[in-house]
Amino acid sequence: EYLVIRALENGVQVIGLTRGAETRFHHAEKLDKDELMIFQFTEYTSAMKIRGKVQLLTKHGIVNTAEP
Amino acid sequence: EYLVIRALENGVQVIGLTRGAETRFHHAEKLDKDELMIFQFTEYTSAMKIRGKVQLLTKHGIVNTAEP
Amino acid sequence: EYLVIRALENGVQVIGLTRGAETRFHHAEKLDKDELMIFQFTEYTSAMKIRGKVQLLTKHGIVNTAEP
Amino acid sequence: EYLVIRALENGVQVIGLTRGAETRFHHAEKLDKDELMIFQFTEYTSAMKIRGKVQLLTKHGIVNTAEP
Amino acid sequence: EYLVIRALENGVQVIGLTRGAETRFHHAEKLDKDELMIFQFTEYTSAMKIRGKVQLLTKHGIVNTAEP
Amino acid sequence: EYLVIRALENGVQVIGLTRGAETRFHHAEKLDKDELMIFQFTEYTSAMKIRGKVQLLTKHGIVNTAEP
Amino acid sequence: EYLVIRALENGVQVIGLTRGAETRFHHAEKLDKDELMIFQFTEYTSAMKIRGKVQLLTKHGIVNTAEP
Amino acid sequence: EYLVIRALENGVQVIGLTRGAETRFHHAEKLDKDELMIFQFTEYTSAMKIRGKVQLLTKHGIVNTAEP
Amino acid sequence: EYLVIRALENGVQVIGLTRGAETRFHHAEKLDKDELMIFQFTEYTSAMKIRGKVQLLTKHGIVNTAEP
Amino acid sequence: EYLVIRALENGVQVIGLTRGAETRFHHAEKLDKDELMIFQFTEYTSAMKIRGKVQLLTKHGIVNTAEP
Amino acid sequence: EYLVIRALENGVQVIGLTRGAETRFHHAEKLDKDELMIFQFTEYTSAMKIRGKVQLLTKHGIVNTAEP
Ligand SMILES: N[C@@H](Cc1c[nH]c2ccccc12)C(=O)O
Ligand SMILES: N[C@@H](Cc1c[nH]c2ccccc12)C(=O)O
Ligand SMILES: N[C@@H](Cc1c[nH]c2ccccc12)C(=O)O
Ligand SMILES: N[C@@H](Cc1c[nH]c2ccccc12)C(=O)O
Ligand SMILES: N[C@@H](Cc1c[nH]c2ccccc12)C(=O)O
Ligand SMILES: N[C@@H](Cc1c[nH]c2ccccc12)C(=O)O
Ligand SMILES: N[C@@H](Cc1c[nH]c2ccccc12)C(=O)O
Ligand SMILES: N[C@@H](Cc1c[nH]c2ccccc12)C(=O)O
Ligand SMILES: N[C@@H](Cc1c[nH]c2ccccc12)C(=O)O
Ligand SMILES: N[C@@H](Cc1c[nH]c2ccccc12)C(=O)O
Ligand SMILES: N[C@@H](Cc1c[nH]c2ccccc12)C(=O)O
Repeated sequence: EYLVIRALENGVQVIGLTRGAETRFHHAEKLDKDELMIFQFTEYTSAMKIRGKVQLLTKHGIVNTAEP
Repeated sequence: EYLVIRALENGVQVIGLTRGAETRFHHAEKLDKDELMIFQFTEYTSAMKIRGKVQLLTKHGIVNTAEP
Repeated sequence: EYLVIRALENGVQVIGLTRGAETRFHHAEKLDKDELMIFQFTEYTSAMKIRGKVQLLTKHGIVNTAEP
Repeated sequence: EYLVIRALENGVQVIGLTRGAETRFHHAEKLDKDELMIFQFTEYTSAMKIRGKVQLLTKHGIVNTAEP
Repeated sequence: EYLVIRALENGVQVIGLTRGAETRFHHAEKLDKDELMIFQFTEYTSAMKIRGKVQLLTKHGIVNTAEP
Repeated sequence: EYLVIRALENGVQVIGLTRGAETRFHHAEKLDKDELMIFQFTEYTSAMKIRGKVQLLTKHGIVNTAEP
Repeated sequence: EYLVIRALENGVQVIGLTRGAETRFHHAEKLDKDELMIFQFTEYTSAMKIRGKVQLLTKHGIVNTAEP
Repeated sequence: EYLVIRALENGVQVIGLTRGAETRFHHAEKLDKDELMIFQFTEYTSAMKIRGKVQLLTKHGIVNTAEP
Repeated sequence: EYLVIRALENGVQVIGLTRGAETRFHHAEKLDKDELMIFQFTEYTSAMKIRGKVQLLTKHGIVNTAEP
Repeated sequence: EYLVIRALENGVQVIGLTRGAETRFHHAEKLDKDELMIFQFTEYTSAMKIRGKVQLLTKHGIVNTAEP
Repeated sequence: EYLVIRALENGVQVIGLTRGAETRFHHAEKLDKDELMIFQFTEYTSAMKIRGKVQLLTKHGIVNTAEP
């Protein structure tokens, strides 16, 4: 399973949350406007948090946080 | 299997419930408006509870608790 | 396999029934209006019972017990 | 594989039949009107019998025994 | 794989035939009108025979033996 | 994989042919009009032969030998 | 994987060809008009040959050798 | 995976090519007009070659070499 | 996974390229007009090259090199 | 799972991020206009980052960063 | 998983990039106009790069680098 993000502004953060008994941030990837990131769930990452305006492509549809 | 949440207000909580004989809260991730969270079911999490106004994208459709 | 519940009133109960030779309640999660719960079948839970007005999203369609 | 039942009257019974060489009732869950039950086939249950007026959601469609 | 039967009259019989080199009846479940039965193929059952007027929901469609 | 037969006349025969190097009849189940039979391929049965007027539901469609 | 044949005339032959380094006939099942045969690929059969007028239901569609 | 051939003329040949480091013919099955052959890829056959006018049913569609 | 080729002229070549660290030709099958070839990816073949005018049926659609 | 990129300008970078506890760049492949790259998630790559104007084909749809 | 390329000009290159910690070119297959290449991801190849005008058939759609 992977997801696709397009940053719609500078300073977007894609944050990986740890898999396991404890849930904390293990990585925050910064994206500038129009940069793309494609990422999986992994042995280390069982949740992600996204800050900033993005277009997110998922298997359940597309979310655009630049629009209400 | 993963789900996607978009917070529609500040102070949204995505709560993980423990897998196993006992069911209790193991983590509550707070989201501010327009932050996104993508999360899986895992070895530690077999149920989630969500408090606050959200748009939730699931394989069975989209739920928006800001609308009746 | 997971299901999604939206409580349509306060005091909704999502009850887990034990897997195995014996069938009894092992957990009852209370939900207030507009809270969401997402839950799986697990090693401990092979049936669920739901009390109160809800919208339930399943792979076979949506059930709304606030409507006839 | 799971099924979803909505009781359309009080006193509905969802009966589990044993898996194995012998077929007998191992559990009968009583449901009141508008209560929901979601249940799987399991190591102990390879058939179910339902008494009373229900709406049953299955992968082959919906059955409503309150209607002819 | 499971099937769903709705009895359309009293005295319906759902008969399980044994899996293996020999084929004989190992169980006959009687259903009254509007009772439902949901059943799987199992380690003991590799064929079923149904007597009486029923509506049968299968993955290949619905059969109603009360109609020609 | 299973198939569903509805007998459209008395005296229908559903014959199981043996799996393995040799192909012979191991069972012939007789069906009267409107009786249903649901059956799988198994460790003992890798082919079936059907005599008499039937409606046969298969994954490739429905065959009705009462019609040309 | 299984296929379904309806004989459209008497004397139809469904011939099993051996799996393995050598390819020869191991069985020829004769069908009379309107008899049905349902058969799998197996450990012994990796090809079939059919002689006579038939309707053959396959996952790629239906073939009727009584028609051009 | 299997394919279905209908010979549209006499003298059609369905040729099996060997699996492995070497590629050569291991069998050529001759078909007369309107004979059908159904065949799999196997441990011995990883390619086939067909000579003569045929209708070939494959998962990618139907090919008719009697037509341009 | 298999592909289907129809030669649209004489002298078509279907070339197998070796699987592994090294990539070279291990077989070139010649096809005359209207001959068909059906072939898999295998332990020895992880790429193919085709020379000459063909119609190629693939899971991504049909390619006809006789047309622009 | 693979993705397909078409560079829409010179100097596009397809960056592989390491799988594992640590997330860093392990490779940056440069593409000139109209060059294509097809790439998988692998044992070493669990996320990718893309800089420059591209057309990206994914299972969730197509993204074109040359357009708003 | 395989892809299909049709060279739309002479001198097209299909380049295999190595799987593993290191990413380098291990093979470049040259194609002349209208030659076809069908290729998989393999133990040695986890990414490909394509130079020159081609039509590329993928599971996400068709790309034609001869067109804008
Ligand atoms: N550490 C948690 C992260 C997590 C996944 N899904 C969640 C849902 C809610 C809260 C936390 C989580 C786990 O692996 O299970
Ligand atoms: N601890 C429970 C959590 C749970 C999952 N699904 C449920 C449904 C109802 C109540 C509790 C649950 C379990 O793993 O089984
Ligand atoms: N303890 C039972 C619970 C159950 C599952 N499905 C059922 C259907 C009917 C009655 C009980 C059940 C079991 O694991 O099998
Ligand atoms: N004990 C039986 C129950 C059963 C399943 N499917 C059936 C169909 C018909 C009659 C009985 C059954 C079994 O496990 O096989
Ligand atoms: N005992 C038989 C029952 C059976 C299954 N499918 C059949 C088809 C025809 C006749 C008998 C059967 C078996 O397990 O194989
Ligand atoms: N004994 C044969 C039965 C069979 C299956 N499919 C067939 C097709 C043709 C003829 C015979 C068969 C076998 O197991 O292989
Ligand atoms: N004995 C051959 C039979 C066969 C299967 N598919 C074929 C295609 C062509 C010719 C022969 C065959 C085998 O098992 O491989
Ligand atoms: N012996 C070859 C046969 C083959 C399969 N697919 C091919 C494609 C092209 C040429 C030969 C082949 C192999 O098993 O791999
Ligand atoms: N020997 C190579 C062949 C190959 C497969 N896919 C490719 C793509 C590009 C270049 C070569 C290839 C391998 O098995 O990996
Ligand atoms: N090293 C991380 C890379 C990663 C994958 N998905 C992510 C999502 C967010 C942040 C980092 C990642 C991992 O393998 O898990
Ligand atoms: N050697 C890399 C090749 C690769 C695959 N996907 C990639 C994406 C980006 C950059 C490099 C790659 C690997 O196997 O992982």
